Amino acid sequence: SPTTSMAELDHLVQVISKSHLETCQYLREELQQMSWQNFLQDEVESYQSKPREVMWQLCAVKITEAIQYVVEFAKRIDGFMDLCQNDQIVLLKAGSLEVVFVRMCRVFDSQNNTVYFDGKFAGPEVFKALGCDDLITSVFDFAKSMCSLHLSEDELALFSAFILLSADRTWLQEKLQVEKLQQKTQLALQHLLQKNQREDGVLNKLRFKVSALRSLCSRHTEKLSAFRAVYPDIVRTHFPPLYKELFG
Amino acid sequence: KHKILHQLLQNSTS
Repeated sequence: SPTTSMAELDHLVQVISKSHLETCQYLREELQQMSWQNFLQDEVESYQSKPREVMWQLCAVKITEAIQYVVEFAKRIDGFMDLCQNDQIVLLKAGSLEVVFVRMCRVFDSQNNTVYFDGKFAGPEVFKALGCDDLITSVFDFAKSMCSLHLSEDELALFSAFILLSADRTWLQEKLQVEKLQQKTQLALQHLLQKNQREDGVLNKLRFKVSALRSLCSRHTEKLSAFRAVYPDIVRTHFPPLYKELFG
Repeated sequence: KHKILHQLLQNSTS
């Protein structure tokens, strides 16, 4: 773009990568120290035998914790806090869980098909009590396919910012301003991929991830509505307030 | 509405 210099893009990459590392919840070194320890069979069974509502509540708490880090990440993205508060909230409501799913590839072990959860690495069977096997399988498949792109931390940071700044979310008041921020972020991501000498196909593969993320999140909303229909009081009294604000 | 989110957004970044 004639209006965005290379130096400006380099700066954007630097700032967003720093924000990502400051808010990523787990550092790679910390995860290595956990030595990729998997749950033992009796631990798996104890998760599986939890009542459905207890497992839902546990997962809602874990998702909410992860989302709090994403909110901090958003706040540190250049220009995000200059948007009107309505738009900040619209972008976070629509995008924070998507970024959690993107970030999941950092805590995912492709070889064992396990994800870091509640202190150890868990396979999809750990989440059986939720009664959402199809969604869980899709989330694991998504994490696996994100892992296969082998994104560096700075590429992951830029892609996360790109997702958060989606200008096509409904109810945005200053769409044009969000569009400008997203375009700049996309340019910075393209610039970074070129600099890192990634093959041309990566950006296209990332574009496909955008629709996969939307599908995962709308399915999460559907599953939550179905759960809430059966356990309205559990959601009302036991789920984290932030989770209810985002998905209620 | 969105009380917690407002609060999180207003807290200064540490």
